[in-house]
Amino acid sequence: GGVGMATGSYVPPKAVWLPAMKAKGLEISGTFARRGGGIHMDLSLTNNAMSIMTDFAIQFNRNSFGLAPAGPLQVLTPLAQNQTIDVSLPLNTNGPIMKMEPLNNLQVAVKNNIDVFYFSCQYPISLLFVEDGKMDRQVFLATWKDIPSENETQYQIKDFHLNSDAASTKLQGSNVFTVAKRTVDAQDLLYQSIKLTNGIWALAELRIQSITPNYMLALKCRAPEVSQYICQCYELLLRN
Amino acid sequence: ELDDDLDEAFSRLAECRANP
Repeated sequence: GGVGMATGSYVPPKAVWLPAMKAKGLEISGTFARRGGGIHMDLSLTNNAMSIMTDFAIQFNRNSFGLAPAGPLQVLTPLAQNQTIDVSLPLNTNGPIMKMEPLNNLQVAVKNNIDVFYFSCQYPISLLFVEDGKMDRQVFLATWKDIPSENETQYQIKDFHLNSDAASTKLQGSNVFTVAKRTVDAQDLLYQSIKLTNGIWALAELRIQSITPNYMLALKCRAPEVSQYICQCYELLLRN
Repeated sequence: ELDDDLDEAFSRLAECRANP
C-alpha cells in the first residue's frame, strides 16, 4: 500500500473472466478481496454491445467452500453502450458445497436482459483465512504432534530475500499468524497457524536460512488436499 | 511455568526439525 493506506489481505489484480466476444458484448473482469472480515467479489462490467444492458443478476454453482452471493448484484441503472461500472458483491460461505477441481474453482452465471452467460474463475484460498486464526501455543504443539507425518507436505519457495520478521508481518496481513519463532543454526523457523472459514486449521513451519534465498515450507493439515493451495498463497502473499 | 514449558517445547521442536 501507499502512504497512509492500511496494509491488508492480498488482493489479486482484476482479470478478464468473461470476454465480450463470448457474452454478446458483455465483458466482466474481477477479483476477490477480504476486507474487514468479509469476502467480496469486485467486478467491472463493460457493455460493448450495440444496446443498453439491464436486469443483471448473478448466481454461483455449488463449490468447495460454500461461497455464495450475500445479496443481489447491485446494478441500479442501465448500462449504456461503452460504459463500465464497478460493483462489489459481498459473499458469504453459507452456500451449498460440492468439491471442485481445482478446489478453488468457482462457476458463475450472470444474467442480463440479453441472455445468461457462464464463466469460471479461481480465488486465492487466502480469501478464506479468518481473522481469529491464531492458534493457542499449547494447542499448536499438541496439534502438530497429533497430525501424522503422512499429512505433512513440504514445498520449496524459491528466490526470496525477506527476513523472517518481514515475512511474518506480510503474512499476518492476510491472516497467517506466527505462533512462535526459533533460530537454530542460522535458520529461522516460524511456526504459523491458519484457520479457514469452514473451520479447517493448517499448521505451517516456514524455514528461512540467511545463506540461501530459498524458503522451506512444511504444512500439516487434517485435510491435506488444501495444502497445495495454501502453499500457492504463501508464494503470492510473500511476492506481493 | 506453563509459558516456560511451552517456550522450551517450541525450542525442542525447532531443534529437532532443523537437525532431524
